[in-house]
Amino acid sequence: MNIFRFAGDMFHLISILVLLLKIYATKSCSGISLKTQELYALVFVTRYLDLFTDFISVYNTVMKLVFIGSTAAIVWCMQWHPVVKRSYDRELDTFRHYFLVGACFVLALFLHENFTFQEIFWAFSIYLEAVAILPQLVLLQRSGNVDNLTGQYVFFLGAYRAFYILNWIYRYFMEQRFSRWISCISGLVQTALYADFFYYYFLSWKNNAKLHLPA
Amino acid sequence: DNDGHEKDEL
Repeated sequence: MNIFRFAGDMFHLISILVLLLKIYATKSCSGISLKTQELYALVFVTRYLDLFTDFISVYNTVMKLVFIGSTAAIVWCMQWHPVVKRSYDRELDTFRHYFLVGACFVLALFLHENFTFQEIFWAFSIYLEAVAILPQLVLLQRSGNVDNLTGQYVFFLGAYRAFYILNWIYRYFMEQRFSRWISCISGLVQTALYADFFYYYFLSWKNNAKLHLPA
Repeated sequence: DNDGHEKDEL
């Protein structure tokens, strides 16, 4: 465990807590893409298949349970909570995310570490995580203004992946064995997707203006 | 390497 990875995990945890806070405090999920949350739930379920078979550490197991549990809670809230579900932007959240699932699965069938059930689903979850934010970014573009909690949510998600890239660079120099090209390349693609959001987020922060994404 | 992806990362 190095500081970059720990910081990355904490940013990831904060991003999910910010989202839960927004939904719980405002009883509203406007501006949040349910499709992105569904993709993240699928990412965690397919990535943590080894949750009950390989014990790495208490930290590792607890974080996996928290990520799966909190994302499932957000998906449940946005679909079934009587008050929250009314504020879901159903007509704006129209990204066809099933294509992302299909494309990532096909890619995982060709690009993986080992041709085993667990490795293919792990590679699938890595690819899917890289593109899972797309429905959310499209929704933000369509809804124009970004309320600050949702903006912070995307910001922390981007920071989490950016720190993981620092973690891979660190491990590349510190460890002999480096066999995580799948995560590395996918993580770079994912962070690049955030770049434009970061640019507008930074501009709005610098001008102390409301964050507006160009339509 | 033969044991697949790094298991210790989230």
